[in-house]
Amino acid sequence: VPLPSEDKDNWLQAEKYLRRFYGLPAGLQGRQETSGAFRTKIMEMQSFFKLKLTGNLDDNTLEFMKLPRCGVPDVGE
Amino acid sequence: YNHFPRHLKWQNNNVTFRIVNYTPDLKKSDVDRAIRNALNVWSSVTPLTFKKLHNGIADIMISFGSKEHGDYNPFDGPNGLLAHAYPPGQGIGGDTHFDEDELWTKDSSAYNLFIVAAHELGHALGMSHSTDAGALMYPIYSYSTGQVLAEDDIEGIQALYGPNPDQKKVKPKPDAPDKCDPMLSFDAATELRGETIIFKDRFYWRLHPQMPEPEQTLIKSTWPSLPNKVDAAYENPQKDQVIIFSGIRMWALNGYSLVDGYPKYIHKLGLPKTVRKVDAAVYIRDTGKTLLFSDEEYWSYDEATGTMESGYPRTIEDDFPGMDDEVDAAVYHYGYLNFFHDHVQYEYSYTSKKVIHIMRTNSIFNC
Repeated sequence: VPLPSEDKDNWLQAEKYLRRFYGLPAGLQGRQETSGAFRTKIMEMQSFFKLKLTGNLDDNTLEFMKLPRCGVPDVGE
Repeated sequence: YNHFPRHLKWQNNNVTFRIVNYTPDLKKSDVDRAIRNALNVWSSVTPLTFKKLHNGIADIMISFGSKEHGDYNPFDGPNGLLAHAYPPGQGIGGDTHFDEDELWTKDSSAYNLFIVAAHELGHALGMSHSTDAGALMYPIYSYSTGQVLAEDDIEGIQALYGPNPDQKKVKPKPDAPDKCDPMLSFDAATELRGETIIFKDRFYWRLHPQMPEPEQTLIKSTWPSLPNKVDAAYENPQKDQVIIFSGIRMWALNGYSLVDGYPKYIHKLGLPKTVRKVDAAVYIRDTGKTLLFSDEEYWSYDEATGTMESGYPRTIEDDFPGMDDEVDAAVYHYGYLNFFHDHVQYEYSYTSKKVIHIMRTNSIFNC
């Protein structure tokens, strides 16, 4: 079932955030939001910000992704 | 704190910098001052010195640009990404870029250039992001006044460069309190639209039944006009207001916004002038009265009439047997008063008038 557009926007924003700050690999990995890499990177971000490690794009995590911040990645490259 | 991989740093303590262009949001002299003050933040605790170049190539090249600005690492328009910087090294190493699509200010009305510059120049010197919400190197922007460096930042930069040989006394901000510290005490506690807010130092935790993990945030990043330290707080659900006490002043909040006419003096409630601080406050939903605790005594304020009840102050010891004689914070749930004092929490049954349970203060965090 196609996602409602707002959900889709949130997922795209999350993917962009995780790619920029947590090194989520670029490219097509099937449904990004269900892939192992996506969950792993979300948990990395939740761990960094001491959020609950859900591995999901929950409201709390999304709220943090929308806060104004520095453009340097949070994890070393 | 974190460093970049291989602990990248400048091999020479005398670092040069150049401001390549300026934002039209501020006077040139304001930008110069903000950058110089931001560099001083780091030189005050290390042997590093910063020499300004007016042309040519400096170690740290500082510029303002929007969207794609030459390093294939584009900005994103207003908000979102504010700035970025590169770790020490040749070429682009150390260079610091600010997003010109932001509004840069000298105060808290928009993004404060000094605070963002101090953070970015931390990167330009070798610091990566910190997970400590109170650290300057925490990746999310928050406005604060006074000392910007936390202990965590100082430890990190001195691990790279050592201390400043003639370091004047630098009073760093304390790190964020650890919710699972068994000796943790609270400054204040209140309900807020179904959530429980716990204040400690410059921070507050938000607890919500559907949010198993408490969320720690700087007080000033949510309520910039509040002081850094809260003594007491209570929610008056009838008015949908939270009253915050600090020293002899009190503020009324309606969600994120400050109610007009505040801060006011606490004595407006009818407290005697001798009271200089409210230790704890709690609204008893079943009686419509607010209990205000100070030292060993407490008062009862009738919210409906806006007056202090006669017959007070009374002593905590007399009316709340089994309790310590002082209180740091208090919340009221369905007939039970939870008093917090130091690292001990007392659950007091308001109906049977006795302490029925004693726990650690931070047991509320399910550590």
